[in-house]
Amino acid sequence: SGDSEPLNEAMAVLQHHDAVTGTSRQHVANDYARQLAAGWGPCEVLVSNALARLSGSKEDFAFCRELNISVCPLSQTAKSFQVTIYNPLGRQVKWMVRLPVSNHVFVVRDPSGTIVPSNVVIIPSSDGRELLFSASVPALGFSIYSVTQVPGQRPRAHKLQPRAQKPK
Amino acid sequence: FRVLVIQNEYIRAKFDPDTGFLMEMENLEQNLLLPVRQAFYWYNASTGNNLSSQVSGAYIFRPSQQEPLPVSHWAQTHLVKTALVQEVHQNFSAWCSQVVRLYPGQRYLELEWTVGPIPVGDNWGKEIISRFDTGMDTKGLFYTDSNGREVLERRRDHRPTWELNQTEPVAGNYYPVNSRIYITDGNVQLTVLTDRSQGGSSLRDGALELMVHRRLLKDDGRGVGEPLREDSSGLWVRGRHLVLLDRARTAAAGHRLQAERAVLAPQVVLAPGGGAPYRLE
Repeated sequence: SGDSEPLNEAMAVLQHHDAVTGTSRQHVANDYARQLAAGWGPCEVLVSNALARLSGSKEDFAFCRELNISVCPLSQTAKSFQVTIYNPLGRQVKWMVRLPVSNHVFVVRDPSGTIVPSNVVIIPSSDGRELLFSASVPALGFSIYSVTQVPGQRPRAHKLQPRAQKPK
Repeated sequence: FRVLVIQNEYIRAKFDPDTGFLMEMENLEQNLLLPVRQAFYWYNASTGNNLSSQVSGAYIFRPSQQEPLPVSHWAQTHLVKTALVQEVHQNFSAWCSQVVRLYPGQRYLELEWTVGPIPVGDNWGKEIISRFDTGMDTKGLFYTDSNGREVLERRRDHRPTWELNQTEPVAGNYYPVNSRIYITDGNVQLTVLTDRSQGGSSLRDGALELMVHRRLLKDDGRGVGEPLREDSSGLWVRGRHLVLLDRARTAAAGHRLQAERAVLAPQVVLAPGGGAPYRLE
């Protein structure tokens, strides 16, 4: 069973001005981060249970905490996976999903099973790739998109066009 | 070299072919065009001087000189254009890069900056800023928010409640920015939304700057007892600035709604799929 209490506790501790402003010694800052990370774990179980109950299927949910640096083991290795997008806003949003993927072609389907446009682009200063597709998510609700690798095809990844050498 | 351009239905951004820096932003919907140059600079952190022994540190921002130094005079750029995104990748140096992005339907320019590890081999602490320079006549005024709610007017070298004798021309004009900072000439407004709290200011008319990272070598004597010198993962920082160009009278609607979308952005959870059906009973 999940538990949000550890994260509540960590957030309470981090109201201290040192945590808010970063005016603590390094080892204290590290401990703040440790408390937050320890709080995430039980919360992710809680969210998984809620999603299983709301979606009607018990999944091994993966929370990729490093999407901002294009790291997500599941999307980078799986041949097919589901993407559940939750919208906390009180209004419907369209949102561009970006996920690190392997060097393949993918088909993305929306909750009704319709194929939606997607692109694979190269990640700057690395040879990684990211899958992009636009998701529509209802107010205070979620949408589940499915992503499937197309076997045997390589993406025509959009080449980076080098430019602007050192000015004269 | 041709001018690099990225655009969608609402925004067009042009980049200087010689330097690779952003040089112009256009709001196509409201027919607004603003020459704006954006680049990264660094302040040399003070270690105390004849005026004051105060060192720049965790509690105190105190550059050793008023003018910041450019991280680079040019950026290596790459252009990516697909149906779902147009972006310019800018490499300013080995430790400073940025991706300027536009998605279809987006009414702001996304600047995803990555800074670090800040080199300190020269034994100088450094405080890195992203600075926007425009020709707007802002009359010494700029605006910063308080926790995303009330926006306060700031006037350079001035305090509304007491006669300020400005002794720190840079740090004395820095204010906390929790979610947004903007400048306006009364007709056009340039707003920058942040994805975390940063220090920000407008140190000359038409300019707007935000501090994105710091790496200091001396303690500032205010109680921490060690310099603000992150190690391991804290060496690198990646974040985003969302840049909006609007008419001054309608700008609030734009940045208020966009800031709410940013702070309550959708959350993504992945799963292999094909799980067993699940019902409470």
